[in-house]
Amino acid sequence: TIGMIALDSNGNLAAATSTNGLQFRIPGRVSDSALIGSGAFADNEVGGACATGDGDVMQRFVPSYNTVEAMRRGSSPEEAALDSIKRIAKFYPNFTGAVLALDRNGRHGAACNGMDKFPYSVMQNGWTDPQIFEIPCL
Amino acid sequence: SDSLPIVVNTWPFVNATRNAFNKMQNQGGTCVDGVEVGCRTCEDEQCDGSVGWGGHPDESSETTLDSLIIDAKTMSVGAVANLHRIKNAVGVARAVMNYTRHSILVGESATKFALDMGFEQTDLHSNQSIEQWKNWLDNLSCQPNFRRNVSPDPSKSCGPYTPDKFGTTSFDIETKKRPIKEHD
Repeated sequence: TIGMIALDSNGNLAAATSTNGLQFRIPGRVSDSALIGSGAFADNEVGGACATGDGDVMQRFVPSYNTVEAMRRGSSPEEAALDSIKRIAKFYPNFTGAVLALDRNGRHGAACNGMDKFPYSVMQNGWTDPQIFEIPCL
Repeated sequence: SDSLPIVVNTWPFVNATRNAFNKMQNQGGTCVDGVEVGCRTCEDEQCDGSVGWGGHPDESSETTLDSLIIDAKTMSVGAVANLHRIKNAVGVARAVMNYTRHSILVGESATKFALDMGFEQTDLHSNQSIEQWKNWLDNLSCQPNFRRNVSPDPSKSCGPYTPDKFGTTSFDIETKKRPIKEHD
């Protein structure tokens, strides 16, 4: 799955996802990636977030919406993503997943569970190439 | 901010990041154009096997696609789920946003919508996905799978399955560890 957030020079935000889902799923199953608030969410006044991992578990907690709302209340992108991950891990301590967030000022952060580390990619004005950031998971 | 425009995406899919950024910075695209191009890049490159055609077959061997796009300036949204036989899922999601008042279309009806909107229909199987599915079916007795509380025992057998009349209905909260590249 890819989840992506873009913030342009005018302060406008967009988010998108694309996936082919989990292997050997039951036909008809829908992933979190297609669901607004779960796979991704964005609000021009706050920022955006997107999620990746075990979508059957993650979509129950609407983590992207929760992350944006946490940023609206003043959390940093990293803190906001961590809040969403912790809410899921409380019920599913072994779940695999990550949440990535970008605020309206261009600050980014992520949190994850069930992996050693989670890599994400960033490209911004003034850079010649994207950079990979890796964060340790819970 | 001096850092704008900026693009971030899950996993180290740098070509997607670069193409999204270039769309905004060098080609006059909007942020919506940027995320569409970025996700389309991964669909074409079949990023780590978890995006695009030819990966992660379902129980019946078919690859289906899910996608979502959000324009936060207008809170316009388009999404597709369980999309069959169309490679450009994020393009169809954007078409849902641009050409309908709905938020999400699913299944064969989403495919029909995509065809009406001019998208090309094509087989999403790959040699690899067919091999993976055959191995799962023939050599691994359909393990792992997502069934529970059914008969025959889904931890040992393939279907077809029916509700387990003799067992209790359990809802364990344990999630099975899955390969790192198998994610939504």
